[in-house]
Amino acid sequence: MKIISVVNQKGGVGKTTTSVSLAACLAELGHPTLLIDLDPQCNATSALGVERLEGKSLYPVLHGEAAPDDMIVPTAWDHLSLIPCERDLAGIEIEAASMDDRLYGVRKALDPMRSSERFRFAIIDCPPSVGTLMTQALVACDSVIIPLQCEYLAMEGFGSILQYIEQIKSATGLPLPIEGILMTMYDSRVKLSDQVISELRTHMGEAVYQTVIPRNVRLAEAPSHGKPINAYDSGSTGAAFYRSLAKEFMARN
Amino acid sequence: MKIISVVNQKGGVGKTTTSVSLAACLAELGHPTLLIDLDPQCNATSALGVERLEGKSLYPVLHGEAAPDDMIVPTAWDHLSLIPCERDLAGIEIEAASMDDRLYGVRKALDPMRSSERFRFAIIDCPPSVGTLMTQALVACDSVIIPLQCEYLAMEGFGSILQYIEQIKSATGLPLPIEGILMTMYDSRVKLSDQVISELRTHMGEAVYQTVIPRNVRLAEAPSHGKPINAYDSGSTGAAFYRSLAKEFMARN
Ligand SMILES: Nc1ncnc2c1ncn2[C@@H]1O[C@H](COP(=O)(O)OP(=O)(O)OP(=O)(O)O)[C@@H](O)[C@H]1O
Ligand SMILES: Nc1ncnc2c1ncn2[C@@H]1O[C@H](COP(=O)(O)OP(=O)(O)OP(=O)(O)O)[C@@H](O)[C@H]1O
Ligand SMILES: [Mg+2]
Ligand SMILES: [Mg+2]
Repeated sequence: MKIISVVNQKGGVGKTTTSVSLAACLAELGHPTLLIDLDPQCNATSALGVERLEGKSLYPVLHGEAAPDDMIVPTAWDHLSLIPCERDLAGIEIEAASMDDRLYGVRKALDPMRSSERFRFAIIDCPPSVGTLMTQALVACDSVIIPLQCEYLAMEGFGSILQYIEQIKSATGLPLPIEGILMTMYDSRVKLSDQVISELRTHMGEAVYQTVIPRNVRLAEAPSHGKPINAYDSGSTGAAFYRSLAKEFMARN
Repeated sequence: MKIISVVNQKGGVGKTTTSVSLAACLAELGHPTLLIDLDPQCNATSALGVERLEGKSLYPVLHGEAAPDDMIVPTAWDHLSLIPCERDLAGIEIEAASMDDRLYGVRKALDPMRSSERFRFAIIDCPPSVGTLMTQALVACDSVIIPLQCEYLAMEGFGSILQYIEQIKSATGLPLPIEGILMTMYDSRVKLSDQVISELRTHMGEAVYQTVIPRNVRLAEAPSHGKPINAYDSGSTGAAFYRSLAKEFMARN
């Protein structure tokens, strides 16, 4: 099982939308995929129409009270499973006392599953802001996807997420490669967008996915129906572009 | 000086855009206003075209190494001043060891200014995620503005920010009233929006501002020019709606 964390400390850039949509499109291609909701907002859990349940999250696993397998719930779609989230998970920010916990908690929690054949991929949706949960997701994963909104305030912080990843790499000795950089919410009316994208391709080259996700209202509507985009509106541009992302992702795996 | 914190743990809902635009429009009406950037992303600082400088933020004040007055910098606009941010501020999440620091650090740091006549209002821009910086801003302020995107995932978390404010009120005994709830990025094409707004007005009544900020690309472009919306494009709908918010805000103050 390959573990991929979807991170960006900037808020509202499409981390949850990308985690849920990519996981659903990989499952649609027949690859058994596990989505892990590591954001106490529990957005990925509700976007798949799953009820939040106390005790059903990585929280008890991080406290050594349960095995990760016990936290896996099925979803309404083939090949797609979920480890839900609960609000208590926010407590980890303060509870992870020792430095060891601060870094390796999630990695240790997921280790029992790493060699399992049950899932081909696990995708971790992360909260905004640099904190304990984002840090633990970076230490736990095999590679990182960075969704990046094509707007100025979002680009400003891009350097600092790359810097933070370098800090994690030197603190742990883990390789932590970039799986890909995904431009999201592209709106051709925002003058800056095209400039932002071409500058990024110059600096980051192949790391930037060819697929650029456009702004598409169906993506904003899908979570209220508790369905990923390919189930909510299979014919939408949102579904088409996330399917093309899944194909591009598979070409690299 | 009245201190107002702009908070919402959900990312990308317009906290920075609202803090900067409201502060600029209040200054335009002639009310001396101080914007305080408490988000290590430093988005409010760059949105006003101010350089990030090491040691120029609330960070040294929180460590007792400087007075808040020393951190105030002028901006290019009359009646508008700024306490900038620096990346080091993120360290507070881990450094604020004792419970006392975790709650009262920013309140103590700003106390010397509270009775000053220099500014009529101070507006604090907060980071996403429930963490030490957001908590300290809630404890430090006289009232709270909650920007709320008219989309499902943003509405989902609305209950938890209200709950968190109640927790702060009972932990500190502070009144912490809601200054107002601001609907942002309204897009009439997102089917859900109108339903979200009318439901909110039913539950929260007068707390919800009459002004609803529409999605307007000029607001997304303004930060790249280092100017607030009323300076970047005074004739835009973004400027018009934030001016009407400033008037509504003044009607309550
Ligand atoms: N391509 C898109 N087009 C239109 N709306 C989108 C798109 N991608 C995401 N959205 C909407 O924008 C909002 C922000 O997206 P999302 O919640 O996925 O971002 P996030 O980075 O996970 O936010 P947070 O930082 O709070 O975790 C949501 O309401 C979502 O439905
Ligand atoms: N009404 C609007 N219309 C169009 N774009 C907007 C509007 N308000 C904000 N934006 C843009 O949306 C993005 C998110 O807004 P902003 O950064 O203010 O949110 P935030 O809540 O401060 O984010 P964070 O959670 O990262 O602090 C920014 O690129 C901003 O320029
Ligand atoms: Mg999210
Ligand atoms: Mg912000």
